[in-house]
Amino acid sequence: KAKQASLMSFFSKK
Amino acid sequence: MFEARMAQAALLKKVLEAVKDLVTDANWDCTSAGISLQAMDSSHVSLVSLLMRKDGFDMYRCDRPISLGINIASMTKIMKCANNNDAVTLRAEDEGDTVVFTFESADQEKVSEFEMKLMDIDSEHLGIPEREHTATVKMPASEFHGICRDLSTIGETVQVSVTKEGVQFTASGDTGKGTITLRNNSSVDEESQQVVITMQEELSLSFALRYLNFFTKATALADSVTLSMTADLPLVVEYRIEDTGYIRYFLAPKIDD
Repeated sequence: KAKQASLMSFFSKK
Repeated sequence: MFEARMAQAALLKKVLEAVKDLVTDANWDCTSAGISLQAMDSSHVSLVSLLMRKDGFDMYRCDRPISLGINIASMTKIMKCANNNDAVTLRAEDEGDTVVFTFESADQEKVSEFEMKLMDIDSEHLGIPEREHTATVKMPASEFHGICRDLSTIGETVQVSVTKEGVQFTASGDTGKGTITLRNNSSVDEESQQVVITMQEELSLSFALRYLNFFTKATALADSVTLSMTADLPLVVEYRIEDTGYIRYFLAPKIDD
């Protein structure tokens, strides 16, 4: 089953 | 002092419509270049990025950068008090804690003024690199809206596959499966009706329809929408606001466990 990824794992905090 | 006037309240109403389902509170970052907003939904799955450049306003003045912390629901309520054809002016003092909305009727016979308290919002700004994507699909915004709505009746997740044949949207659920395929039709005369697919290699990604349906609340802002995709990276859904800005949504993919 596909799991929803978080945006935080792709973009870094400024 | 920050002051910005736009000719039609309708535009700001549409922008709020496009943001309000995803974001509760947001900082409207005003600089001499224009107004921008970046905010994630509470579950950190999607992000909205808005840009309204100063040339989109009738009058624009921003003496120094200022962040207006705004509760989107409160602003939406205030903007409902404006007629679509009213001119709107936003005004805030540099050290103030309010923003003032002035609505002027087209015949200039009615002027309304609403003051709204600003909030201190601790927002996390994300650095989003501009990048080339493996595939892009430009299509009529209303078409994308319809596809997301229709496939939501079947399932919660849509698989978007881009191949040489076109772009395919598939959802499946307990009751069955739905597939919608669009082919490149860049030869159609009317640009807003075109489906234009660019692709470096075939790809297939899965996304939550719940968020895509939030994004399609921006449909009234633009004739077309562009989806930009790269394997295992967030989807970018962009609606251009005339020639003076955009609203972009980012959505993290669903990844096989």
